Amino acid sequence: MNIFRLVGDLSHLLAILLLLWKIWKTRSCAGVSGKSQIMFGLVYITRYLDLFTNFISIYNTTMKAIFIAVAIATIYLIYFKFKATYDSNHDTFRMEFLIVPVGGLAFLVNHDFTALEILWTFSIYLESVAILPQLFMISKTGEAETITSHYLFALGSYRALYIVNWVYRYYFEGFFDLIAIVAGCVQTILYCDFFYLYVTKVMHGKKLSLPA
Amino acid sequence: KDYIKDKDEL
Repeated sequence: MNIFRLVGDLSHLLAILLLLWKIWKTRSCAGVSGKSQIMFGLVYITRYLDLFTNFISIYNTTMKAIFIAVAIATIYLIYFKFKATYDSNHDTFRMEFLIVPVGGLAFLVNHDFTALEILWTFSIYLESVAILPQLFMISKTGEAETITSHYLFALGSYRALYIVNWVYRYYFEGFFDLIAIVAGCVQTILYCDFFYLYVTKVMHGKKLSLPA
Repeated sequence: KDYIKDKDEL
C-alpha cells in the first residue's frame, strides 16, 4: 500500500458516499445516470467475487464490502425509492454498446483464461467506460448540480491517483499490470474535459454548465 | 502467476 493508492481509495469512497448522500438528502436522483450506477454495481460485483475466497487484509475486505453495499443502495434509491425523480429521458446511453464490446475484449485480452480472471478483466474494462452515460447525460442536460460535479471530481481523481500508484509500484516494487494501467488511463482521459470545466467553473463558485 | 499477490488492489 502507498499513499497514492490510499488517497485514491479514500477519494473513491468519498465519491460514492457523496452520491448516496446527495440522493438521500435531496430525496431526488435528478441529474444522476442510473445506467452508470448499474454498470458500477456490475464492476464491483465482478471484481470482488473473491471477497470471501481470498483474504488480503481487513482494509481490502472492508472496502470491497462497502463499495458493493453502497453501489446496491444507490441503485435501489434510483430505481425504486426515488424512481419518480429518475430522469430517464436524459439517461438514454445504450449500456449494451459498452457491455458487449467490453465483454468480448475481456475474453480476447486477459492475463489468464480462467473465469475469475476474465470477470476481473471485464470489470477493469467496464469501469473505464462506466462513467460515459453520466457524462453523456450531463452533456444532454447541459449542466450538473454542484454536488454531482463534486462526486465526479472525486471519482475521476481516484483513478488518476491510481495511475500515480502504478508508477510508484513500477519503480519501487517492479510491479505493473498493463491491463489495469491502460484501462485506468482511458478512464482518466474520459474525465479530462470534465476536470477542465470543474476547475475553471466549480472551483470559482459557478455552476457546472456545458457551453450550449 | 501468484493470483492473490497481484490482486491486492481494489
